[in-house]
Amino acid sequence: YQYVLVTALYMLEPWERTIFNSLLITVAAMAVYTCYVFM
Amino acid sequence: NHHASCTLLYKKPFVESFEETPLLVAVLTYIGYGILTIFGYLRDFLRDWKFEKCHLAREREEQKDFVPLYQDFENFYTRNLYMRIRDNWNRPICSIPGAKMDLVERVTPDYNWTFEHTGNVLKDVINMGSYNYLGFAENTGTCADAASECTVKYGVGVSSTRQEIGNLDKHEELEKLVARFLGVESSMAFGMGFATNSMNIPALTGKGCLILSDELNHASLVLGARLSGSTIRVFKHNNMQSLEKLLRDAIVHGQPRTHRPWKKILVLVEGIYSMEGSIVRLPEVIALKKKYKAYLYLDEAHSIGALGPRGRGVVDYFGLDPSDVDIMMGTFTKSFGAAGGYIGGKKELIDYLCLHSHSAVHATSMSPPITQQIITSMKCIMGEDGTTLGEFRILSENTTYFRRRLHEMGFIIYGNNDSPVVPLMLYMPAKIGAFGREMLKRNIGTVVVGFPATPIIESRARFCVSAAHTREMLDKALNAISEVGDLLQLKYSRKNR
Amino acid sequence: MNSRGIWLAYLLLTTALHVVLLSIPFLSVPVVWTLTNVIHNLAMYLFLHTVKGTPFETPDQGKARLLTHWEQMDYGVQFTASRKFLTISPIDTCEHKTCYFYTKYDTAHFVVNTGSLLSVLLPKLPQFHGVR
Repeated sequence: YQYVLVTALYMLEPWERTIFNSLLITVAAMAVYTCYVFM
Repeated sequence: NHHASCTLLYKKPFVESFEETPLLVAVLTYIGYGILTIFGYLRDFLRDWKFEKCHLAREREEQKDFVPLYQDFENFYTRNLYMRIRDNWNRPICSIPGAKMDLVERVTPDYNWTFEHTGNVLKDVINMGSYNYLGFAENTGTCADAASECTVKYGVGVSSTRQEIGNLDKHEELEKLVARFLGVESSMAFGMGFATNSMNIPALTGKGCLILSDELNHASLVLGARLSGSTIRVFKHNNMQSLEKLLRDAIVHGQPRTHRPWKKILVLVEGIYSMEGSIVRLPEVIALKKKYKAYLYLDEAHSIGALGPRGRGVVDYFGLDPSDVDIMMGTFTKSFGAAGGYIGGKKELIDYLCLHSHSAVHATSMSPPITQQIITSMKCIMGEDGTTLGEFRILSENTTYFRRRLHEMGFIIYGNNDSPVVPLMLYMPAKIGAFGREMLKRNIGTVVVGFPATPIIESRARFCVSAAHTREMLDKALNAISEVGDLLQLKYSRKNR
Repeated sequence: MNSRGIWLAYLLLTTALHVVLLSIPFLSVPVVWTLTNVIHNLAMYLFLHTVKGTPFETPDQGKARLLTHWEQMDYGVQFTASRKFLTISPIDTCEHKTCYFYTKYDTAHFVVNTGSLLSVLLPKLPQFHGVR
């Protein structure tokens, strides 16, 4: 609930939240992968 | 920052606090607005390419070549931010806006673009949003009876102006009573609070005059100052150093280019700032106006009836002499359960306004039942109705209690300890909508305010305490606020509790 | 642009943009830096120098409607703290980090970065205030 409030996703419609969350997960996955490769 | 002034000018401590926004909260607020803006652009793109139905008013295809009727970008916030949480505003009520009220329940099938009434009524919602400082918003009691008698006798509307046949004995009676209530020589009543400012300031100043206005003044003062054609300079909110600097510059340098002295210098301040919850530093303002020979226009829209041991407003609160204020303005909306406004001052000033004020010449005069409502409620406050009801309508006790409890809970509260307007800081845009909704679930009606009506990182909920609130109601509201505060993590204050 | 924390939020968002680009496995470091610089300057150009008016209604009878955000800042007063900060930050991002260092002085990157930098520097000059 805090995550949704702080990122203002609370005000978005479900499909917009899905877009935002999938983007965020993609970026996070890429970051983890790149860190792994880099390390 | 915590202002506590105990100089000689003040007879009691003047304590005002505006705790700074925590830096992390400020950064997260910007990020939240950034995300909403990006999705706003995405939605606009989908609407432009017809992927999504546009609910807003737009020109038809045939009108595309004409000058655009709707400034597209100017409604960006309305379309993409306000719409998403607008169920918190303009809620229809079906009772008097008293200490408790009944709300019409409504639902939306399309994320607030349209609403439907379910037919249900939310009963006995505790009203923490309305301006009802002394609890005169009632449909029973002496005020209501007197107003209904007056309706039968005079009718509802007066279809003429004060300068023609719209000048009733009721108006004369009201103006004499207001003059006595304020402790000034004479007064004049107007049918609309906003117009009292915007139509009379142009009658008082004009070209070659200077208006020094507080930066957070109400829109009616801003409009009146602009309509007058005077030169306007803005000083920081309630900041006497900033005001004195502007006064000094005005006296020393005079008018721009010609350096002629200003014909008049008018200082515009409000008694209580209804968005900040702050009280004007009137003793210092009066000291400055005397020192620099300026005129003082005091807008007591919120403070009349709500401040002072006798309810005479901010002059009474500081124990000052009403004749030190050149123009006393106020409204009957917030403390008298009525509508309209008044201007009080010297007899020659009022006579001049009777001849030159736009409202006196063009506007239809105040409706008689409303006049009667004001007369009855004002007599009740003055104790001239033969009862002690007016004395029992104590607001300051509720205010002090309500503010103290919120401070103890750890919320950031703005403003003066004695101000009945209590802004509770929310900061993030999503928490504005969430707070209003969660409080309504707990049967409390609140007002929430966000950007652009407030600075972008100072969104807030604004509580208006009333003398009609009982201690049980306040405790119920405070418990609900504390519960929602924990749920939404709103207890940001770093001050000792 | 003067309110508390907005400069910090701006730097964090720029850094976040860079980290996101850096996380894309098939982009090399020079390309990432140039992309950071170009996207940052593009966004800055769009929001500060292209969009005119205000996204909400203002009580100034439409005076701000024809001004860009940069021209509306601080009521048009030049050389304020915010203006200095927003002028220096693209220079700092571009010159000291990307063109001279991370892109190994490659000419193509240099041209792209410098062109992008100029696109956000020129509109900030006081001589271009109100110029269309």
